[in-house]
Amino acid sequence: AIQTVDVRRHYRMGENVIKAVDGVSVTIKQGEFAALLGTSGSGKSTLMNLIAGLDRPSSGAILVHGRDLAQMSSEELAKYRRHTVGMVFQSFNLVPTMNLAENVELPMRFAEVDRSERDARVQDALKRVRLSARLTHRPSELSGGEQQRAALARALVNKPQLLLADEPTGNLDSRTGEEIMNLIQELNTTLGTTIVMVTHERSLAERYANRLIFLGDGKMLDAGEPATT
Amino acid sequence: AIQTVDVRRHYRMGENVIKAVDGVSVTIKQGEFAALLGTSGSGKSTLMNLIAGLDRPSSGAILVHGRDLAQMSSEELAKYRRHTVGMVFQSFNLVPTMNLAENVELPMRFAEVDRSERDARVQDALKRVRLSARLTHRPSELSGGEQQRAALARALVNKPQLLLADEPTGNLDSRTGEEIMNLIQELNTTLGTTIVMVTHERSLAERYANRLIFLGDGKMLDAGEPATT
Ligand SMILES: Nc1ncnc2c1ncn2[C@@H]1O[C@H](COP(=O)(O)OP(=O)(O)OP(=O)(O)O)[C@@H](O)[C@H]1O
Ligand SMILES: Nc1ncnc2c1ncn2[C@@H]1O[C@H](COP(=O)(O)OP(=O)(O)OP(=O)(O)O)[C@@H](O)[C@H]1O
Ligand SMILES: [Mg+2]
Ligand SMILES: [Mg+2]
Repeated sequence: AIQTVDVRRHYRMGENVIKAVDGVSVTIKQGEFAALLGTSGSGKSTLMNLIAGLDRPSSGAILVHGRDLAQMSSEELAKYRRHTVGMVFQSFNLVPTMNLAENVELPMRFAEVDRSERDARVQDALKRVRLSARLTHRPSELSGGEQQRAALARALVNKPQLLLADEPTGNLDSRTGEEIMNLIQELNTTLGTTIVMVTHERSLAERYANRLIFLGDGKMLDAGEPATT
Repeated sequence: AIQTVDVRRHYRMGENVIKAVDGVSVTIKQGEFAALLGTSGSGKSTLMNLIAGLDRPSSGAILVHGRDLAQMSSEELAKYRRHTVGMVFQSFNLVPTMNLAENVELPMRFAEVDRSERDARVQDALKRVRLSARLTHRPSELSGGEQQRAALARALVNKPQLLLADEPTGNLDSRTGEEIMNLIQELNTTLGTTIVMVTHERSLAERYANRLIFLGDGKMLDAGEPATT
């Protein structure tokens, strides 16, 4: 489903170049549940943003269902994001002026889902992440873990083919985290959703994912090879 | 050093009242390293904000070094925060328009530290959290874990008597997380800094803290008692 071909993302900072992603070639098949691991600053979020079509590579190709994201126009990328991808950001990125229900509903409005259907799906998504009692809260009126779960509910509401989750349980206690992981795993086993999940917890990755990908200094490492920094 | 006396923080939402902190009486001695654990939404960040003087209780007292925060004026609370507390927020709260060095310097400017001294302390704080190579980056140009470490560097730069750290390693891989925990523990053992750390990882708490406090539904639980939700 996803194939990156020598993809790079560089940032120029004055005289320096930061090679956030530095030549990554990886193939993730349809229906796979891949965990992306690596030290802080190794390029995980950058790679996720490239696959999500939220950022453009400096060079290389990103093929999703055969189409190269690097060649798409902004409108085509927006359409790809709306219809294919559900994303949980490392910092949640909820809209501060909207309440929880409105935030979760947002992707469906962009995808032009029927209004009658939207309500039911919002309720269902929030029930699954156990936030039904927080519908009217704005993000600042939610705990960190509640915001994280809200971001997941929003990512799921359009039943995306591809779920990109950047640290979906980083702010959750182990029991709540486990519920969330079971929910994500269920999407994979029952709906065949392709999943790429960044996590810092190797044990979590080994328990739920069927494949581990390691990044170090913007490059892919062999499984088990320690990062160089 | 810190004593809360039946402290409560309620939020009114229309007809409902949310009892985020619901009668917590806890004493944390000077120099203690306390870990605060509990499920998502159990009131940990709310309690931390009350102890930091960033939020006022609905009722009850919060005595820090003998003074009741609930009785202080806004100016007195600001002074308390500036001189006594260093805080790492669950969502970091770095200033988006300033770069890393400026963000870390900020508490010293508020505390009116001499300019010549400030530079050296910023460099030292950033070296300890391994961010010397990111001085000129703004928060949006840093990875999640780098932002988290920057927030810690900022919290330490005034050598506070009390360090309140809300999930200081939630966005860090285990090796980087360990370095950060060693740094925090070192403050406690060498400088006698009182530490209250929220964490979701019980193993981390047991390894570094000398005391565990459990919250559930806004109340303190007996050690080992599972949360009711
Ligand atoms: N401003 C607010 N208005 C209404 N309810 C709030 C507000 N802030 C927090 N809450 C509620 O208070 C409860 C406790 O929040 P708090 O942030 O203290 O939890 P927490 O223990 O830090 O959770 P987490 O582990 O998810 O970070 C949550 O259920 C939250 O929805
Ligand atoms: N806009 C930017 N400009 C310059 N450098 C950047 C920018 N965004 C990210 N970086 C740098 O690129 C590197 C990779 O960032 P990225 O966010 O992908 O790391 P990560 O693996 O997700 O880390 P973490 O585990 O801490 O979240 C980091 O060292 C970061 O400082
Ligand atoms: Mg990241
Ligand atoms: Mg919290």
